[in-house]
Amino acid sequence: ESVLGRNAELAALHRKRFQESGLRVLNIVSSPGSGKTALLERTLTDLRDRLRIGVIVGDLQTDNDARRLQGKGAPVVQVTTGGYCHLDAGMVARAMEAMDLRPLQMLIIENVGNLVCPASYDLGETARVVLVSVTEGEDKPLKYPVIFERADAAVITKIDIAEAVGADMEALRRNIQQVAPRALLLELSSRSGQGMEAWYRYLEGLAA
Amino acid sequence: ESVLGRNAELAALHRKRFQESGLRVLNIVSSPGSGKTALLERTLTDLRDRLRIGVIVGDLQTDNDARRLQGKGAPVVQVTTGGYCHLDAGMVARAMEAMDLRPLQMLIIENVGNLVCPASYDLGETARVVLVSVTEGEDKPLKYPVIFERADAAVITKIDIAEAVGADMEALRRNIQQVAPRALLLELSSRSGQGMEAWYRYLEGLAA
Ligand SMILES: Nc1nc2c(ncn2[C@@H]2O[C@H](COP(=O)(O)OP(=O)(O)OP(=O)(O)O)[C@@H](O)[C@H]2O)c(=O)[nH]1
Ligand SMILES: Nc1nc2c(ncn2[C@@H]2O[C@H](COP(=O)(O)OP(=O)(O)OP(=O)(O)O)[C@@H](O)[C@H]2O)c(=O)[nH]1
Ligand SMILES: [Mg+2]
Ligand SMILES: [Mg+2]
Ligand SMILES: [Zn+2]
Ligand SMILES: [Zn+2]
Repeated sequence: ESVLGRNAELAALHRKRFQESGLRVLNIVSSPGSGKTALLERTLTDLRDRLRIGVIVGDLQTDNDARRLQGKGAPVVQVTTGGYCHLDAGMVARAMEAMDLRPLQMLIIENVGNLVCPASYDLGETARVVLVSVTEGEDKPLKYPVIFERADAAVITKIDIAEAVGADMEALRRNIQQVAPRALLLELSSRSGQGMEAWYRYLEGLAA
Repeated sequence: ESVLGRNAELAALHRKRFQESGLRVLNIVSSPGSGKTALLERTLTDLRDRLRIGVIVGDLQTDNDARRLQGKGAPVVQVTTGGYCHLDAGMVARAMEAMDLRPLQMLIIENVGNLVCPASYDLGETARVVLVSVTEGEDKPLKYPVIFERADAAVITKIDIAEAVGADMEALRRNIQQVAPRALLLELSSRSGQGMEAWYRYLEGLAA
């Protein structure tokens, strides 16, 4: 059986288990440096008294992201993959063993920074969210369509610097909507706070 | 034999062939949206009468990058990989069959936007160049070390907006030098032109 097939089976098992326990699981994907961790830094701080969240962060190397997310009242586990270009259901399972999931309403998984490979690996998540920053160029959704097609929500990040970098926001929105017509589209800045409340309502809606 | 092993064999064959013909081959890697195509747009225009260059561009979907590079006096071939997360030696070979390499001094390959997988696939190149933009965050070299370790040159891009995005340039330089101490470090902006001449001298040096 293929690696992909075996992962799909394990992910399906996890999805069933999550549904039975009522745990909402979010899989956050994007390019390196699109602002996944910055979004979670702000989210954990602001939602500390609104939602009980746990986090699994995947990276090739370092625990930089996990350390940035510590001390915000949420359990955080870092997975280092070595060279592996995506998290898979097996790695997520091992990370979960290091956590007490029972008090949690939501588990957020920050995937390895990669707009390609994570698209093919189901983690059993309730929802998949793709981030794309205003600095990457408006054609990225068209050039990396698979990961956008499979997203339940698409978040445009770093909108505070959209003007400074001359981003074509209209084109970016159009391109996202072309490849992911049914995805919820959000636009925000973890730095300025603009658009964050809509993101928080989305999370609370998932956990309802 | 593994996929990686078979690629290594084919790449070694190509490397030998390139050396015999005197063709310099550059493999350019980076995250999606770090400015690979923008760098090549400017390079092909400015070096039109200085260096005979051909280009192979790899993307999952679209020929957007190849179209941006047309009409600058260099032959350009687009490879679309479908879902494949990196170019390999076989894809490069097929693309080369569509080109007349004989008049060229240099073949530049723009790899799929991905800071992980391309690190493992030798293309038989003379030199590998990794790009990292000031918008991605200064810890990216530490978090994606393999692709930086195997680079002959590291190019910091988009320096024209470094100040606007509050980039920590000192930290970024330090981190690049930590994982790639022997790589040539360049800093430039395809938009303003700053630092481009050093990049051109690097290319001319390779082709000498
Ligand atoms: N201006 C601005 N910069 C931001 C924003 N969010 C993140 N950044 C910057 O973008 C860079 C990358 O942010 P990260 O949070 O590390 O991105 P990431 O997606 O987690 O990166 P990886 O986990 O390595 O793939 C950092 O320099 C951040 O300061 C934002 O809303 N506005
Ligand atoms: N300010 C500024 N923006 C730049 C510069 N170079 C590229 N950009 C912008 O960055 C975005 C991405 O540029 P691309 O050239 O498409 O990047 P890429 O690495 O080729 O992207 P992929 O091939 O899709 O991986 C575009 O919006 C460019 O206009 C630069 O030197 N300065
Ligand atoms: Mg991160
Ligand atoms: Mg490109
Ligand atoms: Zn992969
Ligand atoms: Zn790969």
